[in-house]
Amino acid sequence: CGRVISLVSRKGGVGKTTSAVNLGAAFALSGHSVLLIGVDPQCGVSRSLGHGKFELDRGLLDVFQARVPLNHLAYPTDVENLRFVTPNIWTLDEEDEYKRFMETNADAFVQAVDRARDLYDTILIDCPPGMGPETRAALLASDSYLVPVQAEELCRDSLGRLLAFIQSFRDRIFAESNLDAAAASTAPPVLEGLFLTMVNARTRVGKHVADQVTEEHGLDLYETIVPRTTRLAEMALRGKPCVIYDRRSAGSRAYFDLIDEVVSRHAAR
Amino acid sequence: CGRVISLVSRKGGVGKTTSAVNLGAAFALSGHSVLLIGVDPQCGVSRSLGHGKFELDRGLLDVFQARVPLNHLAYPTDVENLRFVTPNIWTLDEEDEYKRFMETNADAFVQAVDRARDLYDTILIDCPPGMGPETRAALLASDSYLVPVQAEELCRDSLGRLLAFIQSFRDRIFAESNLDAAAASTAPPVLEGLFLTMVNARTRVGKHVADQVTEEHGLDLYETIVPRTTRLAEMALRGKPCVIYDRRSAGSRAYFDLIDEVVSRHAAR
Ligand SMILES: Nc1ncnc2c1ncn2[C@@H]1O[C@H](COP(=O)(O)OP(=O)(O)OP(=O)(O)O)[C@@H](O)[C@H]1O
Ligand SMILES: Nc1ncnc2c1ncn2[C@@H]1O[C@H](COP(=O)(O)OP(=O)(O)OP(=O)(O)O)[C@@H](O)[C@H]1O
Ligand SMILES: [Mg+2]
Ligand SMILES: [Mg+2]
Repeated sequence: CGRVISLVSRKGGVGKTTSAVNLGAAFALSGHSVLLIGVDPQCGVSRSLGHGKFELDRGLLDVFQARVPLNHLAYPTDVENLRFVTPNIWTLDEEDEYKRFMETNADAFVQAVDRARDLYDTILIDCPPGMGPETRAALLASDSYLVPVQAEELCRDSLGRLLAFIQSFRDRIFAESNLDAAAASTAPPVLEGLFLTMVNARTRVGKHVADQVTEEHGLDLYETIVPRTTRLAEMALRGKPCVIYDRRSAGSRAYFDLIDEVVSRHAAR
Repeated sequence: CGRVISLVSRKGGVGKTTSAVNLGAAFALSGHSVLLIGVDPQCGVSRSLGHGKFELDRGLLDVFQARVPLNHLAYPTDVENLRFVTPNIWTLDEEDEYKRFMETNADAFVQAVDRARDLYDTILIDCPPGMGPETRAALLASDSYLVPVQAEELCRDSLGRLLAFIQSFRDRIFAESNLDAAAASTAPPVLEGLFLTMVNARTRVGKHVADQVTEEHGLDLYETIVPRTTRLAEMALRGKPCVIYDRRSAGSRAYFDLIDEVVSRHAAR
């Protein structure tokens, strides 16, 4: 039965989408069957996998409007065992409708994800920045959450509050359990781990912040560090995961190392 | 009477906060009296100006709970004519309350900003990523909006939709005018302009995306380009605007050039 892991952060632009796509592809290349769900209405996941505005005709709104199973909304990618789903939202009215559904009917999303667990080994959910309705619905559907930590001060500073906010969210939701019993049956999501991204070890600020994050959150931090590389920055232009078009680059190797760490840490728990 | 300009973008981490703080300081150094309002609950503005968790005791919630004027909530900075206001929010409950106020009682925020126009030449509002309640309230209170465009594909890709979303928002709000007449008296916000940020001209991807943005949005794009520099990345660690601690650096000079362009373009309209 598949595991569901969300990529979350309050800070924007820290590598959630880049990490979700490359981790998903790395898991798929090592034999997992993977579903990548982008719940961010920006649709960064589909963009990073080479799909622009008019190329997709189904999306997450169908989960709410027509109870379509996630597996029927999923599109194939260049990687054999990797499929993805995206909101497929292009207007403000659609975004408002989607956010309203995620806020008032998170159960439908949680149950759709639960049903997909039978079909995939690993389900990754890419969230927008912040603790908005999409992120909360994703957390409700998840076993755990991964937090990319950009090696910059504003991101380091916001990390403590993110972890505290998720803690209060868990306490509030699972105490009240305002979902129906089935949806609430999954245990509250736990922290899978933190990992440093976009680290430029050559600059003082990069090294200083990375050291501080290690000091403050060392126990939850993976050893793997994802460097800032132009290879990774090119991904959305290429429309493929970096682990596909340049498997041996520093960024790709980091993502392969990271999935090894995620798997072995999880097994050790 | 002061002008109100919001920094907005759907994409996260593109330099909204960094630009709001440095533009605010640059305006102040050239003689404007400036109020910098951070409506993002992450409180990046106060962090960038050196204020951590327990140093501030008043914030934007007071606008809603006690009708306190913005000027009484404002704190001084190292720059003579620059003051700032921030949400001053530290728990999930407070964030939920704040978002609810911004969604259901935007009038109070708009009227507080309107009252502050008599006291400041320029009011800049730093928004969180996306089109959430804080950004919508900021747009309602604004004369215009500035959009930082990070020279990366995902940001370029999301730009068209951001501009279209703001257009639909304007049409919807000012057609229905669901605010009371006083708040709706300000005209709908217009695009002040776009500017390229975090541009690393040495990389192919940086140059390629910058060229494409110029091609697609040339008329609305300022000539000034803000480079990606370590000096700017250090700002939140130093707790001061970069135009203060390193006025002659490439980043600072770009922000001084940018305010000149904003002022002259606005005058020419
Ligand atoms: N390790 C890296 N090296 C270089 N560039 C990177 C790296 N990781 C991400 N990027 C680039 O930085 C930008 C931000 O990354 P990304 O969009 O993945 O972050 P995000 O957290 O998903 O952003 P948002 O908050 O908007 O959802 C993108 O343009 C991406 O191409
Ligand atoms: N021109 C620049 N050169 C180098 N680093 C920069 C530059 N502009 C911003 N940064 C850094 O990039 C990160 C993102 O910038 P910033 O936080 O200002 O963006 P934002 O759009 O406000 O993010 P959010 O979407 O989370 O509000 C920060 O760590 C900041 O220090
Ligand atoms: Mg993203
Ligand atoms: Mg910001």
